[in-house]
Amino acid sequence: SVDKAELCGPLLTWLQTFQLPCPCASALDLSSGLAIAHVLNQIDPSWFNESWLQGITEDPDPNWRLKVRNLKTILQSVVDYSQAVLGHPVSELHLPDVNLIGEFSDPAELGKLLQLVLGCAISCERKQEHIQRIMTLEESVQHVVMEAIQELMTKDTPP
Amino acid sequence: DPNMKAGATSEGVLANFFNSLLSKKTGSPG
Repeated sequence: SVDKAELCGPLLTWLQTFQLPCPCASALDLSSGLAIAHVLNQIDPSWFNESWLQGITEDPDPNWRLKVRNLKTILQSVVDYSQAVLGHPVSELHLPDVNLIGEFSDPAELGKLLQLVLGCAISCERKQEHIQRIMTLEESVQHVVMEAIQELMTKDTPP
Repeated sequence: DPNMKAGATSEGVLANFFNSLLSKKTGSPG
């Protein structure tokens, strides 16, 4: 399977292609969940809508418990979206430990969360726009993105 | 040039993969 910590950098590069109103330069920036929430809002504004976005604390740093609360909200919404809108449940193997992201900006767990966000982008109604944007990224980044998608598509990944 | 050939192949693999994603029905990643 794909090394989740190695997903983190390339998927961060992908996130930076979105127009975000908050910092998105490092794993630490992502650990609050705010940038990820804005990306999800751009992926599907009807599900991850403005009212949902308002439930995300804007500046939880340095309170890691508030970060974890944001991340739990995000993860639950992504899981619900995958099931209800995309029609495919998220395997438990792909669920990140959001406590490790909030407290330590853990790259492996963050990689898992970003992989799920990527899954939303390449399957949603506006997937064409997202996929075409991925295709403009550097080849090495595209390779990692491809591997991340291929792993998500594998239904029965052994533990 | 073998390097150029490898690069072209890799580029082709990526293009094939992402184009196949584009042609999939929305909401059906698998």
